[in-house]
Amino acid sequence: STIVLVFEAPSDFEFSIHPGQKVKVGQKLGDV
Amino acid sequence: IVDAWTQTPTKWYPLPLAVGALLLVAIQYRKKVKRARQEVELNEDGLEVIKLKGPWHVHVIGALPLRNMSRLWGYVNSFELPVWFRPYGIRLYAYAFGCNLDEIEPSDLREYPSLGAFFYRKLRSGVRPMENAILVSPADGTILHFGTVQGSRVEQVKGITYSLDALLGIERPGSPSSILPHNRDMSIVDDHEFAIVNGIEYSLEQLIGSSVPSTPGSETPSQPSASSSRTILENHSLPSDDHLPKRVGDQTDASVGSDRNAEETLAHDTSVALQMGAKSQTENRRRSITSSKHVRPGNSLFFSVIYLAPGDYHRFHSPTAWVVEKRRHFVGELFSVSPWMAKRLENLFVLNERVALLGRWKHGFFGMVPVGATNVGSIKINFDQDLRTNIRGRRPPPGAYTEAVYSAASPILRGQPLTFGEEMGGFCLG
Repeated sequence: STIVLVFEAPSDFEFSIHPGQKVKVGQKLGDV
Repeated sequence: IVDAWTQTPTKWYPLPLAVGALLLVAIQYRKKVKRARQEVELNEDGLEVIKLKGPWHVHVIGALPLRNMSRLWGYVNSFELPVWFRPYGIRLYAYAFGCNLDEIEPSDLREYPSLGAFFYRKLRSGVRPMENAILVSPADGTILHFGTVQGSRVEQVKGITYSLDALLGIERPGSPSSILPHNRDMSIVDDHEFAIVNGIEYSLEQLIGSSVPSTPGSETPSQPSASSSRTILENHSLPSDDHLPKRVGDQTDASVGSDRNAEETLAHDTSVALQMGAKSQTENRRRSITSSKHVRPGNSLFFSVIYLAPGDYHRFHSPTAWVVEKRRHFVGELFSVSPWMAKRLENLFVLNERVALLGRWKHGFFGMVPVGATNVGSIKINFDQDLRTNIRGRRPPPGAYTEAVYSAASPILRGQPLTFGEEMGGFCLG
């Protein structure tokens, strides 16, 4: 299964992940 | 046979190879032009016609009875296992799919009556601390893709995109939407989205947990400004702060089982408290319709896709503090959503069964879309008991959805308030 997040954020929002990375609940995905 | 083989004369002709080669080049060129122009077929509404596109094996998979297979898989996994066998069977499953048995709750494997129950296991509280960021992962899994939405097209993988409207559905005036039970007339918040309770002003974020972690007690509710023309509510007390998500040094455990009573109390009080701030209903109602179209200046639309492998923990949590205003359930196919499939099947996420939860957070529009797959066709939402997925029966055309509005959950916030890390639901087998 998959979860798709689509969200509006300030244009300087930055992801702190990379494709293929394993993540867990509560792990930082990105920040402004 | 020997005579025929030896006597038959062999005649050699020069084959026009060049013609064949030119034909191949022409076919390749046509394919490339078609792909480059992203030829999108539009229907009478001007919406993209979503259909199966991809290499031949995708069409073979598409011809399979995926939904029946999914329901059969779920049925088989719902068989009750003998108590003595459970530890062995579940350990075998855990070994095969790489499940971490040290962090499950309950830890005694005999307490899981079936493999389906083990698949929908909980985690011990404390095993998933919340990091200090405005957006955290809603689930355990692998990052499939992420980026910025360009011109309402979302990139599935490099080179393949799908339509955001097709994923989330578009606002259709008069579309059938059921308001969930205990329906009360919708009341809308005014611009500042804050409440005055017993003479004290609470910001919206204080009510549902700020999306930026802060240590408890630092949010001193400001005294109402003299000019505030809002009615002061009498004897409505918000629950004490200890219902808000605690952030001790920015570490907050994912509340694996959300505290429904406190939530309802909070929601009810905020709904009454904020009702007084309503401006004209129509003006706010128009603003309140969540749509990814109206992005505020200086903002952009982003997306992130997380793939949950069969051995991962399959409950999902709130990735930020937000309010879910509505949900759209798209009855679709149940293709596998593995990275292998995502690279080959275009429109995978808009072909599959999914539940689009639409709402807003402190920066504007926020949407979260759990997408089902062959082995996990059922999607559960804790605050939406009416939702049924992967059900038998005639399938509506791709793109059709049923909508439910959560305004009654907390009319003041116009939806279901969710705090950081709160459990929202999960995926079940079958």
